[in-house]
Amino acid sequence: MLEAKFEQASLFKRIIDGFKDCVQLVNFQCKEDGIIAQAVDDSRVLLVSLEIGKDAFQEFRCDHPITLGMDLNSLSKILRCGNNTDSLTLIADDTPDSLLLLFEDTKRERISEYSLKLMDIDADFLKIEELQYDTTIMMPSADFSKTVRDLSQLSDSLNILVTKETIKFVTDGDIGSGSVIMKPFIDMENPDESIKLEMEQPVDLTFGSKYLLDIVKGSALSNKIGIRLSSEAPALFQFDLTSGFLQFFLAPKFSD
Amino acid sequence: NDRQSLIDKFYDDD
Repeated sequence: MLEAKFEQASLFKRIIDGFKDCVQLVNFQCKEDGIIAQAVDDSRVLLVSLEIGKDAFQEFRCDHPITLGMDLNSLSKILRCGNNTDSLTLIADDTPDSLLLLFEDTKRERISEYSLKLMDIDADFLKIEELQYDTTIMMPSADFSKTVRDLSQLSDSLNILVTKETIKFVTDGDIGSGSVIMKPFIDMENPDESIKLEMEQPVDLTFGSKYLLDIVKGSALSNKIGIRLSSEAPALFQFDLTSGFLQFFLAPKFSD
Repeated sequence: NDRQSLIDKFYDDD
């Protein structure tokens, strides 16, 4: 039996909106300590890994491991039906063929109830080794989003170069080129605006712009983004939840 | 021009 209550339906909506455009059929594995999900996009370039800890819920109960196979397009249609301030409870029995979504508006005594048919999704679960990354960056997610959106207009590849003191985003395409250079700085007034850089080794990596444009959709989840880079390895882009995270692992491009 | 690598090159399934 699963019974998981979000205090605000908007949290789950933002989580799903954060990755529904890059993967569609996803198995959500519910266990006693929370819900995890993993999926790879159709081009096998981008791996999404979600973890919602039980502390992210107002109430959480899961007696036995339950897998909820869902089509995110269908799920987000139902999530649009609730008001952001409603509470949202997910209910499923031990071998469910559907998921019950209960929206409650406590003020106006209104209860909306939807049932989503579940699917059998055959997807392998990739083991993600905890890598020692050459470089770790923490920056405002809005800054990263703008940089990605601006530079992606110029080319379908985006180069990220990190040295001791600088983070450089470079793009060079048919219509022109662009570069954005950021330096670590600590904002004393509002620390979330700080840019932090820990560099063990310099990195010079190139990624597909279209994948980065999908990744930045996770920015609604957190005003900071963690970026971990290693040469010749997938980059980790991470948005932290109050309890848990939404992670994107993006395979790099190699120059021939 | 750059060649896109695949995630399966780096992670094998559990």
